[in-house]
Amino acid sequence: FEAKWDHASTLKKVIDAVKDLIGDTSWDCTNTGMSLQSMDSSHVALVHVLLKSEGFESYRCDRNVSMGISLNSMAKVLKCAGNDDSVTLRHESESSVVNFAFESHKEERVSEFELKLMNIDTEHLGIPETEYDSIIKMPSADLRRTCADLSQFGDSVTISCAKSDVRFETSGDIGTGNVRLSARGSSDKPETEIAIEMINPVSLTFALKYLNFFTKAAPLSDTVKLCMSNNHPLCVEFPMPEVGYIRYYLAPKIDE
Amino acid sequence: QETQTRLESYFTVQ
Repeated sequence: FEAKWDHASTLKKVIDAVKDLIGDTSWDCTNTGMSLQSMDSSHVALVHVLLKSEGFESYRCDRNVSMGISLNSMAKVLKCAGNDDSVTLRHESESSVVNFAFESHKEERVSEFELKLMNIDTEHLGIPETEYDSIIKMPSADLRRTCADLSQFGDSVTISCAKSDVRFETSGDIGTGNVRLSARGSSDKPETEIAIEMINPVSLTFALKYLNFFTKAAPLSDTVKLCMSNNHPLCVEFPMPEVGYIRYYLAPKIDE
Repeated sequence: QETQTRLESYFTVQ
């Protein structure tokens, strides 16, 4: 297996976006790309990352391999790469290590690191293609700010989607808060658009703690998609055009 | 009273 990115910055951001939620995980490498699927320790949230082979500078995977890696260790290794350095990952069949090589574009500096692989028993969940009741596309910075703001007031947020707006509400010991975002078009700046596709109105409650973990992916993507159906986990997708995506799933809280 | 559900209640373990 050998994969090369032109710039380390995307991979750094991917690892930063998921490492605090899942810790150790397995990267599944096939000839179509690298992916991981992992739940957090409480089995409430799930991360699914796909990095498509087309998004790499060069990519080769002769035999499918699953590489168990501590994401904190991977983050440490990637700290040694400059944002504009190229990154090459190499793994040979049956080897218990993965190699990282970072090269500056003027080629005057090359650094190499070897990371020990881990045996990880991953429990994969089958996630069926779902027709969601409501899909909201919005700037990822708006979601990050909304979740951070409301976290000051409560632990949970109720997200309610109607035809032309989406409302985030919370309450806690010191008071209550809500943020309403209305659909708005923008032909010249599509990344600032708020688009709501509603088949059925939805209202779901989620733990803000996890949403705040998810919005660590905001530096990867200007836009985010919230896909919701009543009594179903939320899917939060950060698309990375031509590269792949990060999707997070979060189980709702239900009233007893 | 809100209860946090787990993902296995919605998705099947493979």
